[in-house]
Amino acid sequence: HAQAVTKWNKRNLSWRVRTFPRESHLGHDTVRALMYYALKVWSDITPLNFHEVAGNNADIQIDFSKTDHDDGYPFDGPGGTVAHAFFPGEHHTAGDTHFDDDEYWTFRSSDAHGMDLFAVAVHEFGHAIGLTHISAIESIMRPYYQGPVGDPLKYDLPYEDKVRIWQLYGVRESVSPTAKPEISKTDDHPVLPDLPENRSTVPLRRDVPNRCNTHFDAVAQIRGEAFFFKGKYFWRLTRNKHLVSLQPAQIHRFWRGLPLNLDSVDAVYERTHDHKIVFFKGNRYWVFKDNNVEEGYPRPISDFGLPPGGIDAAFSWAQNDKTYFFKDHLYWCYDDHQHRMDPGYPSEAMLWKGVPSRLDDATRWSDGATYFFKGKEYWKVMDSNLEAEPGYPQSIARDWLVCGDMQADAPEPAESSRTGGRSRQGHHDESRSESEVCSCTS
Amino acid sequence: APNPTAEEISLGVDWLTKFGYLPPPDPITGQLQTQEELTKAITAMQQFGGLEATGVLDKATLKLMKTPRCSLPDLAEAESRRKR
Repeated sequence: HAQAVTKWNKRNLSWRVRTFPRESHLGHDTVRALMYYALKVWSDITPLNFHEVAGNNADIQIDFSKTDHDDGYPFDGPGGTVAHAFFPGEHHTAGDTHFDDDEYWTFRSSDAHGMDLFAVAVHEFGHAIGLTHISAIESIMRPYYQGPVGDPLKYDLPYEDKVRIWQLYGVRESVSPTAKPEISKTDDHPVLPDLPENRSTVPLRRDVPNRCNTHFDAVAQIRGEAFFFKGKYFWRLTRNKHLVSLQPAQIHRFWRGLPLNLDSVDAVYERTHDHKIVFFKGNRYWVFKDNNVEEGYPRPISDFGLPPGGIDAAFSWAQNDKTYFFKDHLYWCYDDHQHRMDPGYPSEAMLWKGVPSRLDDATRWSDGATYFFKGKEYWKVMDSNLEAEPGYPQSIARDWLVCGDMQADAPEPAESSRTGGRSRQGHHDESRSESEVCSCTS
Repeated sequence: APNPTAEEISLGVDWLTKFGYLPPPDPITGQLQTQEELTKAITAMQQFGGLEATGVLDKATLKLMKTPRCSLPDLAEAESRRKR
């Protein structure tokens, strides 16, 4: 096998993730943490030290690029070549590492189609510090992707690779038998998100909103059930309006593919013609088939002909099979079949009399009526007419979320006071139950 | 084993050139590699990839060529010339 002829003369190398995967569910912090631990695999056993920097002068500039990205090594879409790195040297690209942004990058995932980012990063950083490909089956420097290599916090380089890198740089003091153990403070290391597959390790949720005295970000009827979204959580009601659990579920654990750093949603609705579910947040939207995001999302809401700034509410009206979007005093009427906005919109004149502007959301329901939500109240409009029913608004908490009048009437505490997980009146103990949510997609 | 198709052979030659097992065709003479060179390159790739060294583009070899991998060549150009 061939031994690299170049290596770094300096021991302290800077690195930086300049661009991130555009359509991956891995958040920026997770990508940076994985790069940190992939470099640490090499620095743990050699005298090399890696430190993250800002700006464009890092020794190891990390980019996620697609197809031809002007370095003579074009990527080729999903599969095929997945990443490369430049050997040490004087050239300004020396050490730079590129990942194919058309790959489906994963972390701690059993997805056979995914590409474990940590495993590929360890391999490429081997190149970036001077190692070439070898044929040894168990080596991390074998040219072919061999699947995930396990937990980044516990990964141990194969001995073959340790010997080769020691030949280039020698052994790190802390590794040699005579050295004192190196104490590194755990909080120096970036945190990797907890294990997505293992619920039992999820820390207790201190920031769960109290359903009985809050307003909701979005409300939607999905597959006949009602979903109330608030922050990172949602409550779910069955078709006959029974609350599945008093305890909310986490949006990210059910709706797979929303960015982990998404802290809330603006509006949600289910498309009538294909029953896909559309989530809106700011200027972006995601389309879900069942509870998995479809490829190619998020996309800009300009696809609908909506202006920047996001929307307040969205719902499909069974009456004419059109989708209505609301923002402040304006509303639009969109044809999901023709994929175009109806002429003459936005309009200021509210179609439904007695319904306020600046909605939180709106949804149809199995009784044929349409419900508009704002703050802690809701309005009901029968399909047969365009005016809110007399006697409305009514209380969301009391009529939908199994709250007693006392709970429903409690003033909504400021968000921060609730992070302690206890509302001023100490009501939440009553309204919280330890029952967990069981979720099933069909 | 069925003979590789013409398309598989040309894809195979591209792949072997891309990853350092075959020198790129001579831009001046336009001369292509000989069958002997191709056989040696395939054998080198098979040995490097841990496959049986048959010297032909058999099924296992074509499958390994389709495996996701790093873009860098496996052999430095000088190395591949010396191997040859």
